[in-house]
Amino acid sequence: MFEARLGQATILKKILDAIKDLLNEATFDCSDSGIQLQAMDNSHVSLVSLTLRSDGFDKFRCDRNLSMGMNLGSMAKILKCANNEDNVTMKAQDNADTVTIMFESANQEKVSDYEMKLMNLDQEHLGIPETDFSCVVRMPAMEFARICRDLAQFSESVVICCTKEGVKFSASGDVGTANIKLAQTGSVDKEEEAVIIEMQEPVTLTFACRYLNAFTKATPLSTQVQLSMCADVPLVVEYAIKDLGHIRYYLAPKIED
Amino acid sequence: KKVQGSIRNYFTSK
Repeated sequence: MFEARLGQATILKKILDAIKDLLNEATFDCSDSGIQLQAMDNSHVSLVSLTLRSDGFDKFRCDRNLSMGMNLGSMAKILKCANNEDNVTMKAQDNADTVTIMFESANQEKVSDYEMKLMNLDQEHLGIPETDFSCVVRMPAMEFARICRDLAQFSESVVICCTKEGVKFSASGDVGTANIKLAQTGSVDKEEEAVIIEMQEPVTLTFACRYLNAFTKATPLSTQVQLSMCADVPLVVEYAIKDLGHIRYYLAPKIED
Repeated sequence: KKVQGSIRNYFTSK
């Protein structure tokens, strides 16, 4: 028996919005420690890794490890039927081929349930090596989304250059060149407005705007985003999900032909 | 010219 309950359906809606542009379907691996999802996008350029800890749920029970392959378009249709403040409960029997998603209004006067067919997805799991990153940048998630959106107008690629002075995002194309520099913030009133750079070594890497913009669909989940970079390895873009877990996106850099 | 690599080149199959 698997049962996981969250106080607000809005969190699940935001999580789905954060992955459904990259993934058509994905396997939710459930164990007593929580729910994990790891999947590459169709072009195998990026990888999504979602962790939801069992202690972040209002109720969590998982008697046996369970892998639930879900069509994310179908799941989106179901979540559209929930009000943001509804409780949401996911339930499945051991070895079941369906999952039940139930919504309850705050006053419990409206209860709806949706049974969704599960899929057998043959997804490979990748081992992600530990990396000592040369640069780790923490910045407001909205600012990162804005920069990715703005620079995508000028080029398919963005160059991220991180030094101890700050982080620079650049794009160059037919129109010309765009550069956006962010310095580390001095003192800020609010922690969520801070730009913090931890640099061991300067690093310059090139990434596809299209994927960065897809990652920023996670912006509603978190006030801050963390970018971890190291020469010749994938960028890690991480959004914390408060009291529940995190979503990490890995993006292969563009390299010299 | 820079080209897009695959994420597979960086991670190993489990």
